[in-house]
Amino acid sequence: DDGVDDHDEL
Amino acid sequence: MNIFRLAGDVSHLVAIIILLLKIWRSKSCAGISGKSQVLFALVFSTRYLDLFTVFVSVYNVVMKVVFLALSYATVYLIYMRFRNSYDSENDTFRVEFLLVPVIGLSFLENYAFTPLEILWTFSIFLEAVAIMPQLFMITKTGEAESITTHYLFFLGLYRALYIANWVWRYHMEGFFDQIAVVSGVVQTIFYCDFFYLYVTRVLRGKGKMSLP
Repeated sequence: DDGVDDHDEL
Repeated sequence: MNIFRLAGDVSHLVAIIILLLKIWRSKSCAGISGKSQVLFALVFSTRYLDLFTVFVSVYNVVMKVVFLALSYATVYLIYMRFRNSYDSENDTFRVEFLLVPVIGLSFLENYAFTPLEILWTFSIFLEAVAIMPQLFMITKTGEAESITTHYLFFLGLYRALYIANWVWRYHMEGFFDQIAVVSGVVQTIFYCDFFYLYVTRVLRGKGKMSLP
């Protein structure tokens, strides 16, 4: 998981 | 979603609503840094571009839209509707001293060298320092109305609760977002001095906060 497209936080 | 994250988001929402209602009811934005509010509007605008690309949840979409709308409403009240009360003489923090390093850092340290990711990183770094014009203004004038301090308290509480959220997620989900966590911790540190003054002066004194 590189963190991309994974910003589920506000 | 865990309780810390939810409580953090609610604190964030409460902070923004407190500020908006204060300005609306008093018909004045005296003591409020318009520059900080423009920076927050910029933070939301650059971070929530993923509204157009990914769907996380209904909660996620609704909160993003609400934050965007409220931040622009705040900027509108300060610079348009109640601009006569805007204390521009004391809102003199040089924003370019924040923007230049933040833009530079977001190009250097990001998860992917794509426009959306760089803008997301920019928003995370900018949020960490966006309150500085407001804190600078309070230091310059030497005082803040109690309602303004309540706003800052809930904004700081939101950051502190997000740290608890990250500790929880690290242990429960193995989740660790280095960029968000490092800037979030830095951001929370900015509020520590304020928290101390808030507890010792505002809560005990029940009045506006004045600096020694």
